Amino acid sequence: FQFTAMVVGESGLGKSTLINTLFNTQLYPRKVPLPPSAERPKTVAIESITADIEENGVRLRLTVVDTPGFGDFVDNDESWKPILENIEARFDEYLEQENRVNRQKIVDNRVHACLYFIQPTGHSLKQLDIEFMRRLHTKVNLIPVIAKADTLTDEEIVSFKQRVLSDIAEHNIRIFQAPIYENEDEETVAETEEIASKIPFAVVGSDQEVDTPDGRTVRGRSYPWGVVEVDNEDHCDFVKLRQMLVRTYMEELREHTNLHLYENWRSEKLHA
Amino acid sequence: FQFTAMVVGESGLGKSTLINTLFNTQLYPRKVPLPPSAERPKTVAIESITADIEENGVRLRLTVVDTPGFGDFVDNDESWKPILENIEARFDEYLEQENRVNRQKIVDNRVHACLYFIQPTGHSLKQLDIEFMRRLHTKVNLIPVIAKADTLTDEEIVSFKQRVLSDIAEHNIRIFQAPIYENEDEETVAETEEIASKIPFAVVGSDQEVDTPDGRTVRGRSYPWGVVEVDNEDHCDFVKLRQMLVRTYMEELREHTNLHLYENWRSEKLHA
Ligand SMILES: Nc1nc2c(ncn2[C@@H]2O[C@H](COP(=O)(O)OP(=O)(O)O)[C@@H](O)[C@H]2O)c(=O)[nH]1
Ligand SMILES: Nc1nc2c(ncn2[C@@H]2O[C@H](COP(=O)(O)OP(=O)(O)O)[C@@H](O)[C@H]2O)c(=O)[nH]1
Repeated sequence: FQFTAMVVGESGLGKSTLINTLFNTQLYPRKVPLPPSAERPKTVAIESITADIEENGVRLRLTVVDTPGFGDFVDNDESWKPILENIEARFDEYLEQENRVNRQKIVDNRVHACLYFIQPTGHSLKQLDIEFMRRLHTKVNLIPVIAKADTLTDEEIVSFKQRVLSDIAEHNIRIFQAPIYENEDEETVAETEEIASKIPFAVVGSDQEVDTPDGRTVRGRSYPWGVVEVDNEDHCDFVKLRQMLVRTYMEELREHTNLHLYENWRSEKLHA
Repeated sequence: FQFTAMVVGESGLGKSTLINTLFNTQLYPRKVPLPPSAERPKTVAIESITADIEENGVRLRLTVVDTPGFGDFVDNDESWKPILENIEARFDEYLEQENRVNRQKIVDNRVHACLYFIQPTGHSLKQLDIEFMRRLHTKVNLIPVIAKADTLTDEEIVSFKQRVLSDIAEHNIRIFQAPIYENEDEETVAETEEIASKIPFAVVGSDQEVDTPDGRTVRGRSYPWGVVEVDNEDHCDFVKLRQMLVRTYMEELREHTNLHLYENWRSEKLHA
């Protein structure tokens, strides 16, 4: 059971922390920042890290593809290119395996989901966000998340989500739709509707445990004015994102990649 | 008594809110965001708004120069240019008045302070931050502030401030030094040292009043996990910024602009 998730967003939006939080593992060790005198990178890098983890009793080979440098330069015109190239290189690699005589052991390294981190400005999508999503939405399942959502009050989250969805619609960007299973039991239908209604998820991540004022120990962030709890659904949508990505929709994400995104890319490639 | 402050930083860092909070006035009306279909601007604009306000019983003509668009494009290579040009145009305008026969009524529209808003990434300065500050530090008093500081825990603020100051030192950027008056009374010396020790200020802004759990009404932001209070020095450095800018150092900022920044520009210009 293999799953590959790509993580995209400018530096400091809590991406590594969120991945660690999502999979309850220190997949990313605490970052050692470059010293002030170090030369800053000039291009987007593609780095990937794989771990065997267990989810719901199922063993999962999880690969996370990181894209450091995206959005971090003064000029980000070409930021999306190495990322698109990497996604298509993985399609190429899969196509090449499919074309072999012996197809018993195909390894699926295609990107099944791309978590795109939106800065919690409170205004609208940035031009870079729109540019990236327009370029990649036909090649990968886009799951936009509002990063560091503890920056926003409840009202700000509501209006920001609305605005983000309008921007996405305005630019004809297709993000991953969480399908709703009408034929399932009521509880499952309700759950999938709940998940769908929260998109884009406003997330908070934390790989540290802190004590709440009322004496509980939780994953969260401790401020002088209170403790944000990652797993508290009144505080953020982390639980919903986790349900969507790791529990409910992992299979859909892989299927949609295989049956639609890859197939469309393949037929375009073979017609060209 | 005229004072001109310029505000620079990417969209959504709470700049307009902070200006309203600093001067306790709705100088900036609540922003009407451009609709999703509106064409996004392509260059940095310079807009200025002036208000007559009263501070400590002193009447002050305050001008705030806004720089919408800075840092908001995919390619921000030229972001700093219109800003530098505006500062130098104001120097030109002052020089022209100085050269007149009748100099009774010189209007000082030069920029006396530039509040530069740093995104609270928790990592280091961005390449854009360094680029901007390097280009402008010899022309205007730079006061960097860490925006939306309620995004950071107390430990994160300490390490981020350290890192920001190292980046600034590394690139030989001169930011406004809050001079410490050794000859003043102990209380004033202590106060100025306190202010200096907090730079760069980690600020939170709010033009709304909210109720705290213990029943007080304060300027702040209300989250499900607690209320950040703008005027509470355990929550952020807003009070220190206000003291520095509006009370203690307004005169120094104008003097330093007049005696050093402007004079250096003037002699370079007249030698050229
Ligand atoms: N306010 C807030 N800070 C966070 C959150 N997640 C991580 N951080 C902090 O943001 C900083 C950058 O996090 P990191 O995961 O390294 O971001 P990355 O550069 O996107 O990988 C660190 O100081 C984290 O502790 C969050 O959900 N909310
Ligand atoms: N977390 C946080 N949000 C803030 C703060 N100040 C303003 N905001 C919110 O951030 C959003 C953008 O603020 P605005 O002042 O318009 O930012 P500007 O684009 O830089 O002028 C609004 O939703 C504000 O309510 C702050 O100190 N902390």
